[in-house]
Amino acid sequence: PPMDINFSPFSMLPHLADLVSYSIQKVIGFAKMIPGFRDLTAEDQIALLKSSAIEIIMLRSNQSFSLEDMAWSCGGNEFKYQINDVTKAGHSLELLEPLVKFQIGLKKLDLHEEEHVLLMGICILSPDRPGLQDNSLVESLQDRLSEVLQTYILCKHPPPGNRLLYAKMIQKLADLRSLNEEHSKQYRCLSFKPEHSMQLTPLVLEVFGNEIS
Amino acid sequence: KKKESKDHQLLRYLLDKDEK
Repeated sequence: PPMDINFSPFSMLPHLADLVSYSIQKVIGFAKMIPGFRDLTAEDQIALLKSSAIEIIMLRSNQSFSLEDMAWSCGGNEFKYQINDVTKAGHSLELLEPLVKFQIGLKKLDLHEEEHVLLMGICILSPDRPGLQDNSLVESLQDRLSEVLQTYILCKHPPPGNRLLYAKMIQKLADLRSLNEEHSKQYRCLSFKPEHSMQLTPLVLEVFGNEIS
Repeated sequence: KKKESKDHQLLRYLLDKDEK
């Protein structure tokens, strides 16, 4: 890009929008593999994806987050994203500070891959999301995953790491709700300006909403 | 809202993709 673009306060926006768009596709692919998800109506699948997408992106990005440099690495160690980079995509510290705190806390739980994946499934299948029709079906699917997670921790996660682990994981879901809320607030502000919303991808606009249309 | 809930074309496409 031309030099002056790098100095604009939104220089990272197109790049981050691409990354998020790619991640949304991964979230959809993941959701489709959750037992029972595809049996929900298309409307309920869409409602769940729209409301949980940013939470799953935050959850899955923990795998690339490093406590050493407090940064996310992307496609190898030479590409790293720090808070500073995300502020250049229009997000403020009101989102990014708690987000990094969340990443640190989650990293310290030292989850097994199985636990991490189950947590993402439980997050997607939240029965209290707005716009859901069949809340009780979603709840029963979520209950099933919660039971699997608790059984897994009991049988496969040795002490001392397993101590209150399930409760700590559920607390992370609560943290994600407030991160989601703050993200929505900041996204609304950002997408309200056509010069910024035009830098987003069609998928991002569809999932997070398009204030202009 | 009305437009949004009716459409979601990309989401629908990505959900149906690869289904047999």
